[in-house]
Amino acid sequence: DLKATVLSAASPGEQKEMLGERLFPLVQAIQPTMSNKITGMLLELENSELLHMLESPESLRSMVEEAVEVLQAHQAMDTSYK
Amino acid sequence: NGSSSVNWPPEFRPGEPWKGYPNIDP
Repeated sequence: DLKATVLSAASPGEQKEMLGERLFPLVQAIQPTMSNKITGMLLELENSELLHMLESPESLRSMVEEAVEVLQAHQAMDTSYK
Repeated sequence: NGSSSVNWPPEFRPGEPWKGYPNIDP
């Protein structure tokens, strides 16, 4: 599994990629329709938070729900400007 | 700024390089 020591050996971009590869299937299980964008959003968080989410399904779920709300608000804002 | 709000958030695609994180390590 993914440990902070493994991550620290990788470049910042690779770290996000490694975390994303692990988060994506979990996000997909919670919210299949927007999982690509949700994972993208989550990857903007600190790596330590992402590691915590990988270990705690409850925090992952609440972050995904939060991300969905932010995404929907963002999309609503986008379309109202058009 | 605010010119790229439409492109946010970047999409993560498994198996592809992650491009959403800006220019730390080009």
